[in-house]
Amino acid sequence: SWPRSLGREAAAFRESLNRHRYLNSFPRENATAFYGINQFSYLFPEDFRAIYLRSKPSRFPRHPPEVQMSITNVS
Amino acid sequence: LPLRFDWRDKHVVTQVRNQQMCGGCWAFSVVGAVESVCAIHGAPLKDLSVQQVIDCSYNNYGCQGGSPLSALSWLNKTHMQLVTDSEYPFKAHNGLCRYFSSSQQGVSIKGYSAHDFSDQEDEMAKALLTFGPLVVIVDAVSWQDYLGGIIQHHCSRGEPNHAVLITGFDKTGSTPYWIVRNSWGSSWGVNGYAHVKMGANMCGIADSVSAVFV
Repeated sequence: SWPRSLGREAAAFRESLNRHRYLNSFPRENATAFYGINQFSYLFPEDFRAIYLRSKPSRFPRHPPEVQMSITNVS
Repeated sequence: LPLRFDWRDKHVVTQVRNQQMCGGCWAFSVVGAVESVCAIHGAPLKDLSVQQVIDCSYNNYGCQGGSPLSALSWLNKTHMQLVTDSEYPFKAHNGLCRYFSSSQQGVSIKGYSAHDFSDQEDEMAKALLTFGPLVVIVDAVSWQDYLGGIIQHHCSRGEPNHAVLITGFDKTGSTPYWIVRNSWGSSWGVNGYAHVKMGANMCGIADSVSAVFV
């Protein structure tokens, strides 16, 4: 049911190349990530999001920080 | 904390899987955690059925999406016995929930925890060591183009949208990072894994963290 066509995939691929140039243009720190062509390069970001990014967010309670208690009054 | 730790080194993490065009990352992450925690407790490491979770977790939407927290809540409430992947194989689309007789051997969970560890990533690392691989939800928009290296830019914590499994961390280099198992096949990223900078809540990795108990 996905609206796939060669023209659309080619356009998405060209957009991917531009995106890779931008993503890789930042100063290359030690071991920083690099971006390029992979199996998702023929998808527009909105298509990628619609297919693969389908986890629904939930509210999580904060992890209780470790409480350090004084024991000076304990015999 | 050790400088480097990865549950893969203990042989308790199954191979990277491929969710194909199914939006079932939430199920892959949860099942991956259950597989590992069972193996950590001495059971043989085996692929459990993601399809069973996709088909049967009624409080989620199968390949149209879901939440790891809802899946864990469902597993915990129903004591659903997860069967192996070979008994209930992955089909990459929603199906009718198959039920098995009570004599069928399966794995159920005894509980789970779910917390926001933002600003507490060292505590999160301790939880990883204590409980096993952690299910997290990240903003993975920029992961579309990821090939390798440590993700430390272009990854906001705005809107979590993808569930993955943290199997370890590495603090030996100048940029400490989480070792994150994805479900987009082993040809994506670093053999199916991503490396995400630790200590900066990169991609919102510490905002929604769950551990499984078996």
